[in-house]
Parts: sequence; structure tokens; C-alpha cells
Amino acid sequence: EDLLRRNQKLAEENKKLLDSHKILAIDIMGSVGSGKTSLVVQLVKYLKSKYRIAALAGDTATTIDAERIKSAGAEVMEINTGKECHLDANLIKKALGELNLDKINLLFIENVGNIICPADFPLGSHKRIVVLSLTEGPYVVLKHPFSFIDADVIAINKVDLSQATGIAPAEFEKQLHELKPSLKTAHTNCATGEGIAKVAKALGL
Amino acid sequence: EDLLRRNQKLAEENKKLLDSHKILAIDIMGSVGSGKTSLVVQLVKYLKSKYRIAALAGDTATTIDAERIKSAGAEVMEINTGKECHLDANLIKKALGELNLDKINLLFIENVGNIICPADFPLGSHKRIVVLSLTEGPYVVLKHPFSFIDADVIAINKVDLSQATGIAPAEFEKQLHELKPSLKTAHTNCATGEGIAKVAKALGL
Ligand SMILES: Nc1nc2c(ncn2[C@@H]2O[C@H](COP(=O)(O)OP(=O)(O)OP(=O)(O)O)[C@@H](O)[C@H]2O)c(=O)[nH]1
Ligand SMILES: Nc1nc2c(ncn2[C@@H]2O[C@H](COP(=O)(O)OP(=O)(O)OP(=O)(O)O)[C@@H](O)[C@H]2O)c(=O)[nH]1
Ligand SMILES: [Mg+2]
Ligand SMILES: [Mg+2]
Ligand SMILES: [Zn+2]
Ligand SMILES: [Zn+2]
Repeated sequence: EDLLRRNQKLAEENKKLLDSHKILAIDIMGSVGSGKTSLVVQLVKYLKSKYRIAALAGDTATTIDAERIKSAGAEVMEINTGKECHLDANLIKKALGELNLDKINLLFIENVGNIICPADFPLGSHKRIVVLSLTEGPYVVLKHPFSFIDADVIAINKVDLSQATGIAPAEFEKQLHELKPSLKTAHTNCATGEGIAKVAKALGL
Repeated sequence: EDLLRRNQKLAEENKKLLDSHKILAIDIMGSVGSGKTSLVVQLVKYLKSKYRIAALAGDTATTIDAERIKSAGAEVMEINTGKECHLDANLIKKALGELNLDKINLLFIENVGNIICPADFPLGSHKRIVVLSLTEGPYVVLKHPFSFIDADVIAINKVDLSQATGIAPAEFEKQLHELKPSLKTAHTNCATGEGIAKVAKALGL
């Protein structure tokens, strides 16, 4: 479909631009409230002594996520998506045009809360991580394989709620590896930071 | 936008068709794993002695939800949405063409797990209920006002996880009523059926 091909082309341009400035870019996908911002906050705290970090926070209506990431210690640019249900490579291209690319070497891009549409729109990042929360019920991976199949890392999050939800992280891990054996997974509690070292390692950071 | 206007027209045609058969139709929206199917299952159990119920289950890849609703005692038609991120009036029109409309008087339509795109696509139902889970974090209503503003009823679900998530149902209730004072809300545990009588009443059932 023409829109997708145009997005693919822009995504490749974004990646070239990032590479020319030696910036590693990671995009974060996940359903509403799965823990994307919490993950970025934890990664920023964990890595800011090692990298000069910036983040793009894609949000429909508020600056809530941007504020949280700023407080963690990264430069943040908000991308107000309005009613858009996914970030696309064009929005990222514009945002990159407004950042000082010589001042950073690690960029996190938080997508809108949605695991369906963003899967179709690569942004030009080097790695994609999907945050999958135990509170989303036991069928997510089976029902939405396309949401996970192009990811590099899956953060199986809110593991502290395993007993309350009756779902074991291992269940998701098994389903994910059946879908894509090379997928890297980590069990996380992004509210406390548990599992963050493993996520960073899986992302090559 | 032309697509939206065409959908609106088809939605109105669907509603006329339902009215001509004296069928009340309710569509259910909510994020992945928020509790939509559980809600439909509970409503079917609660109402099947009073209504002849059918359900349309919109799902990307499996028959999991359809099976669960069937077991609860309703006739179910699956709408396999593939990679589509929302049901639309056209899909509903086709589904209505395959149901025996003289045999039912209550129809539940479960949308895809997504609170952004479905908000833009009315289906021709008489009432819309959104399932909002406490596990989606405290900012959902503030960040996604458009997901709630056209709804009639909000089921504030997974109230049993209030302590584990640190979120009080009353917080959501306050934000929802600030957004739209006429919105009806109910606190629910759709796994156990707690709050279902109130939901049914709010839906006029
Ligand atoms: N119990 C528990 N809560 C968590 C965990 N991770 C995040 N949370 C909480 O879940 C809520 C949502 O987290 P966010 O980081 O805002 O999630 P998000 O994916 O960025 O949400 P949106 O951007 O609004 O879609 C917040 O209240 C977090 O504190 C976890 O591992 N365990
Ligand atoms: N603790 C708790 N769990 C619930 C509640 N409601 C639903 N669940 C559980 O949450 C999980 C997801 O519920 P579903 O009814 O499948 O949610 P859904 O919105 O239909 O999910 P999708 O159609 O896959 O988007 C299941 O394991 C349910 O048993 C609740 O009120 N409390
Ligand atoms: Mg966020
Ligand atoms: Mg369901
Ligand atoms: Zn979309
Ligand atoms: Zn959509």
C-alpha cells in the first residue's frame, strides 16, 4: 500500500541521518498503560552516566510522559499526535530536524499506546522494544502476533502483579519464543526498575 | 474526511436495520485485555433469560473470544479483522447480513483491543460502553478524552486490583465526569461479575 511504502522510505532516511550522527535509536511500543514511559524513565536513570540521552514522547493530548522523562534526566521533545493512533516516520523526521543531533548519542522514541497500528509503521530506529504487561490478559501474543514479530526485545512487565492476575511471565515467554525464537525477553517491574539491566543488555546498551 | 463520512452513513443504515427488527445493539470498546469479552460473558449470563442474545466478536487472529461468549450462552459471529485496528460500519453491515435478525433482540459487538481508532468509527449501535481497566495507569482519561467522550457507559474494571495498582476507581470516575457529566459509570470486576447489574441498568437492559 502506497502509504506504507512511503513511510518505509522515510524510515530509511531517518536511520541514515541517525547513523551519520552516530546516534543509536530505540523505539518503544506497547498498549495503553503497559509501562512504556516507566521503562524509558528507568533506562534513562540507568544509562545517563554512560550516554547523552534524548527522548521523543508521542502523546495524543498531554505533556505528562514528557515531564516524567525530563525529570529522569533526558532532553525530551514532545510529539503531539492529536488523534493519530501511531507515530510515523514523517513525524520522526520533523522531530529529528528540531533536535541538536550533535549533542546526543542515544534516542528513545515512545510510541502512542496501541499495539496494532504502530506495528505497521517503522520509524527508522535501530531496535524496537515492545512492553507487554501481565495485566493485558493471557491471549495477547496469540491474538496479536504482528505486534511482536518485528520487535527485537520484549519487556514482560508488571511481573509483580503475576499473582494478582494469575498469569506467569513464563507463559508469555514461551508464546513469544514459539512466534520468533530469536526474540530477546526480560521480566521487568518498570515501576521499581527490576529487570532493567537485562533490558539494557538485550538492547545492546 | 471522506472515509469517516462514508462510515457514518453506513452506521446509520445499520441502526435503521436493527430498529426495523427491534434489536438493541451495544458496542464494547477498550484496550487490549481491559475486560471486554469478560464483560460480554457476564452480561450474557445475566441477561439470557430475558433477551435472545447474539454477539459479534471482532478479533485479529483467533476465535478465543468467540468461543468464550458462545460458552456463556449467546449465538456468536466472529469478524476476523486481520490487521485492522478497529471495526467499522461496513464490517458490521456484512455481519448483520449473515445473522438471522428475527431470532434475536439484543446484540453485543466487541471491538478490537484499541481505544484510539474505534472512537472515530461508529458502528450503528444504540449504546457504546467503554471498558477502562485500573491496570492502564492513572492518566488514561486525561490522555485519551476522545476515547470516552462519545460513550454512554464506562465500566471501570479490575477494581479488585485497586490496591495492587495504587489506583482508586473514584479517581477515574471524577475525571470522566469532568469530561462528560452525563456519562454513566460502574465499578466492575468482570472476572467475577461484580457490578454487572449496575452496568446492565446503565445500558437500559
Ligand atoms: N505494579 C506495576 N505498575 C507498573 C509497572 N510498570 C509501570 N507501572 C505503572 O503503570 C502505570 C502506567 O505506566 P506508564 O509507564 O505510564 O505506561 P505507558 O505505557 O507509558 O502508558 P501510556 O503512555 O499512557 O500508554 C503507572 O502507574 C506506572 O507506575 C510494573 O512493573 N508494575
Ligand atoms: N483481576 C481481574 N481480572 C479481570 C477482570 N476482568 C477481566 N479480567 C481478566 O483479564 C484478562 C483479559 O480479559 P478479557 O475479557 O479477555 O479482555 P478483553 O478486553 O476482551 O481482551 P482482548 O479482546 O484480547 O483485547 C482475562 O484473564 C480476564 O479473566 C477483573 O475485573 N479483575
Ligand atoms: Mg507513556
Ligand atoms: Mg476480548
Ligand atoms: Zn492506526
Ligand atoms: Zn486505526
